[in-house]
Amino acid sequence: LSLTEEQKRRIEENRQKALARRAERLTAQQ
Amino acid sequence: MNGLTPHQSQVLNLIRSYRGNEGMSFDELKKRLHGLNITAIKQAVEFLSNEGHIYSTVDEDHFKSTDAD
Repeated sequence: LSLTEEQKRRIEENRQKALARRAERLTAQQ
Repeated sequence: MNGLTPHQSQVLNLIRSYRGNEGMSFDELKKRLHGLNITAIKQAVEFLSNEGHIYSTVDEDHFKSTDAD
């Protein structure tokens, strides 16, 4: 599937948010 | 294993294994997990998303794993 630039931007934005949530959870667990 | 239930791990592994750049669709998850009821799959996806294991891509029904990239 070829993605539009807007889709790529949105996906990367969602990925960064998810990575931040993951880091937050890991910090909370420690 | 890593704090996930067997169902959550199963869903995460499927999403992680999908190579397409749009991510795995919820429909594809349902097909592959035909033994699991839809509510259980939705709960696993919601949990994995809240925990930052997965994220939505082209729409709210396609997902990729944060540690697959």
